[in-house]
Amino acid sequence: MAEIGKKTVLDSGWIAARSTEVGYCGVELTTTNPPSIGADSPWMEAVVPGTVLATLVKNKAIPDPFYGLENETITDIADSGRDYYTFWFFTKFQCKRLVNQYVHLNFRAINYSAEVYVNGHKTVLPKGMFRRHTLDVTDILHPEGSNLLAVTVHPPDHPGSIPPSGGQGGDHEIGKDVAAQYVEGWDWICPIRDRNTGIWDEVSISVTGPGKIIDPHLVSTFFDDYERVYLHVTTELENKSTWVTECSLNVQVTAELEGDICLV
Amino acid sequence: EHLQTEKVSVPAQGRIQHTFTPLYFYKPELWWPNGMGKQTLYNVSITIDVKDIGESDSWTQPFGFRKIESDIDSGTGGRLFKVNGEPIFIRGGNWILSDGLLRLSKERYRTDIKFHADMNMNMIRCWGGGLAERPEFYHFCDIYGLLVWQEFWITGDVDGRGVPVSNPNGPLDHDLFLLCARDTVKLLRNHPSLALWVGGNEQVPPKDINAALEHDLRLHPLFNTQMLEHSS
Repeated sequence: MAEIGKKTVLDSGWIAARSTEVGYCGVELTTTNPPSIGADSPWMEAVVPGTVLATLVKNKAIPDPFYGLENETITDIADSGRDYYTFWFFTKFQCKRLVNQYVHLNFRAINYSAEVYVNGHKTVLPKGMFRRHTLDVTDILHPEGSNLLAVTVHPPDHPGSIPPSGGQGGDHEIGKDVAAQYVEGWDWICPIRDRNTGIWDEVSISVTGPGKIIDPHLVSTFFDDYERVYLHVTTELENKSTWVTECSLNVQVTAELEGDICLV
Repeated sequence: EHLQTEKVSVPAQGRIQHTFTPLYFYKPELWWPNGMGKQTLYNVSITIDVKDIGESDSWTQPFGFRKIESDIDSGTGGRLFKVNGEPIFIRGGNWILSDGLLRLSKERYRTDIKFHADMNMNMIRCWGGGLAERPEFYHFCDIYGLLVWQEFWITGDVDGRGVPVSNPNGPLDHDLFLLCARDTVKLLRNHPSLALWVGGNEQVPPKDINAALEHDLRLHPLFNTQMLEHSS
């Protein structure tokens, strides 16, 4: 259970499956038909954070593309179509919230767009490889604390194709999206077959009270030859409750001396 | 003396921005790049207590006091960097990303970044065709004293200078590009190692994107005014 102000990182227990091989929708996966790994199941252990290819390499469904000419044996998205690399990711998480507490599900980066389902509730995440997503899941958590999360992740809109001559950035189509451009290949790297599709950065759960701290900004200014220094702290604050909150806002700066001794 | 408490009132389901009264430090330990001194980091923590409920949220960030300046030298046309007023000879490494399947872990970042510091480098340039690097990357650059030159997602080859010429006006959705840029700046801006934001590699972003980035990333007005003489 996450303490107030701390985050619980969800980086284990994930499973994944190719979207075209899953017969249920997100609502069913996170209510009546939660998936599991098994003999005839299309689901496999997943690497989160990571990409679709990372998960396939982990399960030996494809060879590691960075050995020898193995990358040539992996189907490129240009030949397979985007659905081939559109994947479901699924996990369960425990979270029991108390009165006056609010719970957020945070994705630090997803490439390229996604739909998120928590206990049967759907949220569409907008496109973009380099942006965070925060969902308020307070009202859709299960009271007993066990929750189901499914995410279907779509590749970039313009994955492009790789000309026989290769070249810097393939046919440059990836430049139409806001995504890493190296994935179509460059003079120093082979094309990445899934264009880095996936939940490629941290997933976490955070619990707060009604007052929430958002994106503080720390700036220091210097005077008198660095003798006189000021620390300027600005932060956004959000009130999740339906009443005006009177808050005490504290900022503290400690210098960590050698070892664990702190000087306040 | 470095603990400050201020009262704020936040409207129901509302959002406000609050700036603390500046905290004063006398001769704090400064953060220096690799080879110029120690990478002293302070712990800045912010907590919010709600009346009748108690602690509601908290946030911490290792922070280094440093001033980084850079200008184009009229003589050579090169960019000159200064840290805490001292000119620094940049010994930099090119960085694309650590793994093509984005299997990025703290251990991996620590190893990669420490390797650059052990090679006696003091800057890493994150190429525009790769990633906006992750907080863990910056955290170890903070610890090992590697300044970071971070490019946004524009490259000459793909955006208007390649063969064939393509995307002369950059990505299709400029608002999405700027939204991602702004969110990335908020994610990374408190790291002392972050030295320079750069529009792209071998290419200037489309005019509207470049103008917006230059406006958003202009020097804070605070730096154009001398603080009043600090009351004793």
